[in-house]
Amino acid sequence: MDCSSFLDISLDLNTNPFDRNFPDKLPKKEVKVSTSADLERKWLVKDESASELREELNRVNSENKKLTEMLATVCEKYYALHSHLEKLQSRQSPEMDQTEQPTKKRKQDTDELLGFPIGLGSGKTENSSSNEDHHQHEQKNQLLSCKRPVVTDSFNKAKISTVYVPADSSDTSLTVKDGYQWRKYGQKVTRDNPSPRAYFRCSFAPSCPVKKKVQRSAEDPSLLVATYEGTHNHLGPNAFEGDATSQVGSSTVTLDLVNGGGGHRLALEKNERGTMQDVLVQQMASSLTKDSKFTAALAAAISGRLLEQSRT
Amino acid sequence: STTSALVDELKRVNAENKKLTEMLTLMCDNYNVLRKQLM
Repeated sequence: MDCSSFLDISLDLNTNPFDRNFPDKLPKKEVKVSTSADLERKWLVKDESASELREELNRVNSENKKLTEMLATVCEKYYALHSHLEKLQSRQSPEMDQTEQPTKKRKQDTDELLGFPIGLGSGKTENSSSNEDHHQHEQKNQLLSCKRPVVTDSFNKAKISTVYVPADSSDTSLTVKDGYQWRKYGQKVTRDNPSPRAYFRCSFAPSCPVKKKVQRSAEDPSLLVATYEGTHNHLGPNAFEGDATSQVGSSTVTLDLVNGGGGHRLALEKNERGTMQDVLVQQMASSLTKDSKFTAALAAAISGRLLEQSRT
Repeated sequence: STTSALVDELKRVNAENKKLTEMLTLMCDNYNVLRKQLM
């Protein structure tokens, strides 16, 4: 590389026109020579650093390649293990397949969100920030760790209770007023009973898992048989309202609530209210007895009453 | 200009390297979580 010519040209560009008029100013020329040497040295240093940079770049690139390959391998193993685990879970609980379907779908969505196969396959990760990845991984971990206990829990908590409610034989609506709102999702005729059976879901579904089946009793057609499956995870809309309509509407409700899971919550709430009232009464009594004026007034009133009684 | 371009490229590749390392660590963690679930 011929650097000197380049350097000379650049130096010429910096020359002052006044210097050309006075070429006898040698010190300036000397300065020019020393500057060109410095720049030449710098250029050489730059050249060396460029080659070092290239080497470093090659090294990091090869490291990146290795990392990408390792990541792809780990991903393959991870997904293989994941599918194996899912297979095992589905074998262990075939009856819970329907319950697990939404969870699986959600997990697939999370995988799609993570976008690992795409990012890893091409080795391009520029579009995803590490914080987001970390957050998504945390979510995924939580999802994976929470999945089984949640399903098992809801499965274990599925309680079945039956309630008999008197109903007019002319009423074919199969409606049982129990304080909760229901959505009918099906009706069918069963072999053992001439009356159809209606299927309801709680209006809070899918967050609330409770289902209800209502059918007129085969033995006594004046009764409706309501079978509840599961426990409400919320309060009924009319549970604590004091209006007359809800009270009237919940005449059969009491039966249902006591038998169903919501009854426990209602009883607990009533107990809490009772305890609160007791505490309030005790506080009032203690504050009154501490008040000497009140005690004196009470004593005077009682003694006055006694004196009046003795006079008469 | 060549040097600055090289420096920029090196920065980019280094950042990519860092992300890949983080992702690899996370994937290893996830893999271990799964393995524990199986065990």
